[in-house]
Amino acid sequence: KRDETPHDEL
Amino acid sequence: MNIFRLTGDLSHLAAIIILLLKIWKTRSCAGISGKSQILFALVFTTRYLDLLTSFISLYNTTMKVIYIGCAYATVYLIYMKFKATYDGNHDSFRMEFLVVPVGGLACLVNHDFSFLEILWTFSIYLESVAILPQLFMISKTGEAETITTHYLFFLGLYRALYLFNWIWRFYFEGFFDMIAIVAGMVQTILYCDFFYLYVTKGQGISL
Repeated sequence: KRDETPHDEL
Repeated sequence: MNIFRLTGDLSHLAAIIILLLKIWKTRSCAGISGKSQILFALVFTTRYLDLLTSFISLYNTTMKVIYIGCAYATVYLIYMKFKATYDGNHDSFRMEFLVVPVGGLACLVNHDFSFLEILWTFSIYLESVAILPQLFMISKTGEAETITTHYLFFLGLYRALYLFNWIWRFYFEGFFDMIAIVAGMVQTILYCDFFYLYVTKGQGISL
């Protein structure tokens, strides 16, 4: 499962 | 944030603005694939739903809002305001041939089987192929205006710069996102043929 960090790139 | 990421984003912004201004100034969307523009609007919408759930930075939020706004403005100009100039007969690529397989792939290969994450994955995969209707249209009509080729150049350059950004981030931050990297490579490769024509023929392309 992915960690909770949001995708920061555009 | 590194120099490749920033110039990549600015290159992407330049591409979007160039296209919007071209349509606005010439009062015509001849030679532009409305379908590619619908797909890009769909890409931004599904990717930036996280505007509602997480705040990353003012830069991030501002750029997302500008991208989404410009994408819908472009679609509006093509399908509403300058509809009479839209070359629908040559824009015959079937969008469902891209959206359906990409949707299936996003459900199968993703980081996490959750709603937002699948939409994000869908947008990444879709962006990598969203330019195909435009390239198909150019191959059908056999030509592209100079300003259209500038648009495509900046759009391709943006993804190429992102590849350098990911190399940078891998070395200096230990960050890598396999889905984004593979899709980004596919996307960049699709522009290679075009880059070659752009450099060798310079201006308007005539096949």
